[in-house]
Amino acid sequence: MLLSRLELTGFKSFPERTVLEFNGGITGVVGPNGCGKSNILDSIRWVLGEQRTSVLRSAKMEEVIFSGTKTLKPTGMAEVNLIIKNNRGVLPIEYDNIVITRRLFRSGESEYYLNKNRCRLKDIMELFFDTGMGPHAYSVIQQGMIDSILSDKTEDRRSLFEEAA
Amino acid sequence: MLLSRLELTGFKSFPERTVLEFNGGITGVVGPNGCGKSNILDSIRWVLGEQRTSVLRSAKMEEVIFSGTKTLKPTGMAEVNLIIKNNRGVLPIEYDNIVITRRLFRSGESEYYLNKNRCRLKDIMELFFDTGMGPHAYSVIQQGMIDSILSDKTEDRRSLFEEAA
Amino acid sequence: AEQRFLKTFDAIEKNYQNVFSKLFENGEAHVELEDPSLPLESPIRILARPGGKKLLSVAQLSGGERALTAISLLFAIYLVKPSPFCILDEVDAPLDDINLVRFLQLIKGFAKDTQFIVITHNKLTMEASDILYGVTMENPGVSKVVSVRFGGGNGDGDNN
Amino acid sequence: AEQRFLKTFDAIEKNYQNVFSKLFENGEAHVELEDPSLPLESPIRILARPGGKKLLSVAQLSGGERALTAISLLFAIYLVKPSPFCILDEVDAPLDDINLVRFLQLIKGFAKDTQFIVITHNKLTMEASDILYGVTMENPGVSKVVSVRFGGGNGDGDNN
Ligand SMILES: Nc1ncnc2c1ncn2[C@@H]1O[C@H](COP(=O)(O)OP(=O)(O)OP(=O)(O)O)[C@@H](O)[C@H]1O
Ligand SMILES: Nc1ncnc2c1ncn2[C@@H]1O[C@H](COP(=O)(O)OP(=O)(O)OP(=O)(O)O)[C@@H](O)[C@H]1O
Ligand SMILES: [Mg+2]
Ligand SMILES: [Mg+2]
Repeated sequence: MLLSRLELTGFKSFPERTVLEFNGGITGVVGPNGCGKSNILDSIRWVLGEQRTSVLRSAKMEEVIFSGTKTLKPTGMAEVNLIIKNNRGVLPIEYDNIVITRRLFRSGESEYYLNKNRCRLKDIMELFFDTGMGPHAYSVIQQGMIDSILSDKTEDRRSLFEEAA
Repeated sequence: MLLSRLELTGFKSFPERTVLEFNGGITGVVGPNGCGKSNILDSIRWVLGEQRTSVLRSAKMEEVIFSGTKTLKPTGMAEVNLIIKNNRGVLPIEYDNIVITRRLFRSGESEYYLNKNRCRLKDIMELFFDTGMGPHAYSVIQQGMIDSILSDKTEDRRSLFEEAA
Repeated sequence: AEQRFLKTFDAIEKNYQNVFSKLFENGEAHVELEDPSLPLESPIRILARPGGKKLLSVAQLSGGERALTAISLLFAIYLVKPSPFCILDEVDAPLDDINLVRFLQLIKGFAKDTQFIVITHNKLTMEASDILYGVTMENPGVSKVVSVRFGGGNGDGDNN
Repeated sequence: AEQRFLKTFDAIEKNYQNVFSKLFENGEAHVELEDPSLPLESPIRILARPGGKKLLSVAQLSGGERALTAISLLFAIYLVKPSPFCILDEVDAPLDDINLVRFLQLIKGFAKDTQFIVITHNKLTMEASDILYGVTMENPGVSKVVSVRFGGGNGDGDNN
């Protein structure tokens, strides 16, 4: 399974449609403080079904929608598309390419799509169950997570082990 | 008030007497991971009276005593001396130079000295009361403290304000 | 469920020592259940000893040593249950140059089977990347992505 | 006690805006009591808006923005109640080059009245230092300090 392409529209600091293509190797993401790098990571967690707003550095889910600048109005919706190559048949689905789409409207309504077919959040999460890629993935290490893994005060270390088991 | 000299003996990773001289400007401390830089910071907090072992990254106070290596035996005591120039009369004491000494023995016994005269921990802490230099100093920013200052979960932000008031 | 957890736990423990010693020469690391009789509830303890040093608590380790101790554990878990991709956000920040190089070698080893996305401010990490995306905010509050390539050609943004 | 706290609080608030805008061009920052009627108990809220951006919660700020937001608050407090010395342990780690330079300028401004000890892995910070101590561990587990000077002479250890 390979992340092939990521598209963000109206997600956090990305008001306009932004596309990132990935290959199989090491992709570096660089830029000054506050330019949007960690927001890209958030978008990947979000499209894979993350529901914990704190993990997305937000108090409510509406905060992932582009909230405007001095010159741009807030958008009414956030949409992220993730295209995955199912090149080793890891995912329990017959397609070679899988497109996962998540949308959130300011009204609070959400929409989810698998290969452009409307589905439930549950369907997306079940797709990745047991691949280590779910929203509780141990494969996404955010700024500050090192300390929570080592801390005796949080449950993070234990959940890593439970995810893997 | 100026930190003039710091001497560590048997403190954490400094088994042998180590001396650092400071001038009034910016002193940089550099070196590879794990070489002892933050331990130097710990020694300054400790000699100024820090009693919270967690702030010193320890479970019990005995852990600040050099615990030995494959080739060196643990020491029986940790001692830190801090020499301060009282050049602006900030400290309520008549000397130009003040030497603060703290010792901890493996037995658990502690000794404190002000200018080589035995005193109580309380005397050292009272000396720095109201100078911002006490063990609760907001003037010592440890690795990881940025997050605790911004976190709503800890009391750190409030204690900064209370220290200053 | 208990059996499966214990089986996974043991596999992670075996790998932990291997990965840790790639980052810490002559180092030693273990994970253990504080209460082996309650595997599904017991806290998990980490024991980590950098090379040449004595075993002390994880709290006494330095900032960089802690980062590598946690990174080793994560990679030990990937060996047991490979993740198709792995996203790292500035995990290299507390590392000195020598540890950074070891960390990058570790990543390159894993990169044969795992796709990495690495967010970084570090030039060595940028050089280790196959492709590089630069994110900018020329228009305040509006992020924009440009791709940056090495070895001539597309020199948008940084010339790193 | 309440009066004294409020007096200090207001002074810090005034300084916060000043220091913050030295690090964030056109930025704006405030501290406020969530419950002004209970100054000695109320949680303290931070509001920080980097230049050109809209005001969002502190949680939504980036790693580097958070570091500078906290550093600004600390320095605002030093202005109200100067500390004779200030020890910073790798606070520059999450900063990009541009912010690092601004941070170092801020420090130099304060260094006239405050003595700084700065632990760092960063070359720009090293260059801003008047004296430099190198800490090494040639003998595993045993720390040793050497002084390193710039501009020729004592080139022990690093040649930075
Ligand atoms: N809903 C939103 N609408 C508009 N902007 C947002 C929204 N949520 C977050 N932001 C902006 O995104 C910025 C943070 O971006 P991000 O965390 O990706 O930075 P970064 O590139 O990771 O920086 P660093 O290197 O400092 O970690 C903040 O300045 C914030 O203003
Ligand atoms: N009581 C002790 N006796 C001997 N060694 C100790 C003791 N306490 C801590 N240490 C050692 O000190 C080391 C950590 O030192 P320190 O935290 O100062 O590193 P550092 O230079 O700040 O590194 P980094 O750049 O990674 O933050 C640990 O490796 C630990 O082994
Ligand atoms: Mg970030
Ligand atoms: Mg350190």
